Amino acid sequence: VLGHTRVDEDLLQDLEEILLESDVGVSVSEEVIDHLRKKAKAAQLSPEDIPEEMGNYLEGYLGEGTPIRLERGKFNVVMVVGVNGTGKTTTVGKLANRFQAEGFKPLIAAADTFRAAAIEQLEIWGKRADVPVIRHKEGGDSAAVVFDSIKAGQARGADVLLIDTAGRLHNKANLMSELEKIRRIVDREAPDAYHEVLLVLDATTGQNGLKQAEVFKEIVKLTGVVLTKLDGTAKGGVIFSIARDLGIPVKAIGLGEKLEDLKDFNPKLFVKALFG
Amino acid sequence: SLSEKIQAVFKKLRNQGKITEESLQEALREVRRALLEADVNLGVVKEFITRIKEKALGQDVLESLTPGQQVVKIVHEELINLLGGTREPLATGSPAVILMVGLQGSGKTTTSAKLALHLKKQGHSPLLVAADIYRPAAIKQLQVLGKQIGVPVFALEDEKPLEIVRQALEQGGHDTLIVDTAGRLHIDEALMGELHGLKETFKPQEILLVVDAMTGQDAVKMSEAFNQTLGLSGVILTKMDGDTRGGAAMSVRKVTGCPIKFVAAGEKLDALEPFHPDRIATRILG
Ligand SMILES: Nc1nc2c(ncn2[C@@H]2O[C@H](COP(=O)(O)OP(=O)(O)OP(=O)(O)O)[C@@H](O)[C@H]2O)c(=O)[nH]1
Ligand SMILES: Nc1nc2c(ncn2[C@@H]2O[C@H](COP(=O)(O)OP(=O)(O)OP(=O)(O)O)[C@@H](O)[C@H]2O)c(=O)[nH]1
Ligand SMILES: [Mg+2]
Ligand SMILES: [Mg+2]
Repeated sequence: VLGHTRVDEDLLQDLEEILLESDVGVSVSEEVIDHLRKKAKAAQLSPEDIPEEMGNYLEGYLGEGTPIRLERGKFNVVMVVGVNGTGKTTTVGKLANRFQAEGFKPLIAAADTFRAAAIEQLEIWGKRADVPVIRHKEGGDSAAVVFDSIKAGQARGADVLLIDTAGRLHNKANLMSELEKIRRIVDREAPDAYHEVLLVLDATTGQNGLKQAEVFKEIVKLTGVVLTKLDGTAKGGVIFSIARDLGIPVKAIGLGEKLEDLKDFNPKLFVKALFG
Repeated sequence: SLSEKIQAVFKKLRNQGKITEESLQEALREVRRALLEADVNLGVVKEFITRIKEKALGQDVLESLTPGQQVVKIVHEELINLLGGTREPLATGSPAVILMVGLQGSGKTTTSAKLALHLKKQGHSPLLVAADIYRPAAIKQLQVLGKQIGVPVFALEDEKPLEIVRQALEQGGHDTLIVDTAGRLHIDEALMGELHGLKETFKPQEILLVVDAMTGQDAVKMSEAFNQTLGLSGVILTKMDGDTRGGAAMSVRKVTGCPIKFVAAGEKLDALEPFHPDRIATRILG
């Protein structure tokens, strides 16, 4: 905006580049710039009006911040899903810690029975959060872990079950059907529970993030996204397409590798950070 | 597909009876769009388009009977050139030290084991070195993988990476050390300093940046930073068994000038293949 005396194509192109470089993607970027171009003409905007206009329009995609809201006095099931390495296990540790601090009685299900030392990794997080972890042995059946964990949770009076699942690429049909099976078990064994199914998405991910959300939504009916690694330099702009095309809100963000590095998603701050 | 879109641009303009520089511009806009949708970094895209335009005009594409085909051919060739070139083997030494670096979750630990298996199959005697002292159960993870492939893993309790690598080197009996390091942000000065220290002390024969193929625009910032701090010798692209277009490959290659030495396409430890620029080019172009 600085250095432009009027809202012309040069300014609009500069703004479009900021969006593209934030992984907002071609489609949404074009939509935003089209809106600014029309509005600038209709309302005779000057360059100083643009940041607020663009900020408001971008916030429009994201709606009001929707936090992860568990129901007190009920059994809650929070399952994390996503492709490999995005931060699911770490996020489960953070969530367990948060729920504990909020006065819930959490339990963790170690349903990644495949990856080397996945169970040990989760057990360390469980210790840090002071939350018990239900586990079988490595190579076991992940659906069986989930079944046992629901039973254990109900028996112990736990009020939130956190399920850590194995990372899986959404184009692997057999892995996605394993996840579907887990979802069915949760629906069947805890039909009255409040369900939160969170896609854990790495902020460094580009446009493939939209594809991930599409496929995971189809298979396990996502209720939200946790956007991780926002403490890096990546902006996570793919969430605009995820909101626009799939209606899935970002509910929390990961800001580091420690237990407390999880925050509620704040759309205003997120949009502000795009130009920061 | 992109080539269909480019052909369509010229067909439409031919039907209007004129192929001008404007039609080339329109074709180039399709190329730009395709590359951005494939996650190629914006700056890299702009430079690439400029090159394509120069070549197209230089080859009198507009005079050709099949300008669309010509442009597609130039785009493909330029992309393959950029992704480059000869198959470079891993450096050797006595022993060779290979440092695996990259952002959190990119696939370093898994790829370290894959590399160890690859070298073992070639008749080498690799040693895996567990230098990630931060991530919960990172050492255990490498030990489990090492056991799966019959490659020893060197690990020390309560020691810093510098001391771990030093003692690993004192082991002897291995012609290659593969050092798995903790994932880190390129903006984390302390952790980047730790890697710099490892480089200065041990002068590794290879410093390989492990990059997740689904990385978006940030690929340029982070690979540039790793390269500036460490002087990378190569790149390994992981999770190529996904359906991401993989534009990060083009960005990282352009910005660091480093060869992409391997492509990892699967969670199993034999899922490591040499880099094929033509295949990646086709995938990026969609
Ligand atoms: N900087 C940063 N690193 C993170 C964040 N969340 C997770 N990580 C790191 O990312 C890496 C991968 O985290 P995991 O929790 O193992 O990811 P995952 O999705 O469970 O991985 P898989 O189970 O193998 O698919 C670890 O090094 C974490 O410490 C975050 O918000 N910021
Ligand atoms: N599908 C697929 N998964 C992969 C590939 N490479 C690694 N992974 C998976 O990606 C996840 C992260 O791999 P790691 O090796 O733990 O990654 P890392 O870079 O060591 O992670 P940090 O040490 O936390 O930074 C694991 O679930 C791996 O199994 C690949 O080529 N394809
Ligand atoms: Mg995990
Ligand atoms: Mg690792």
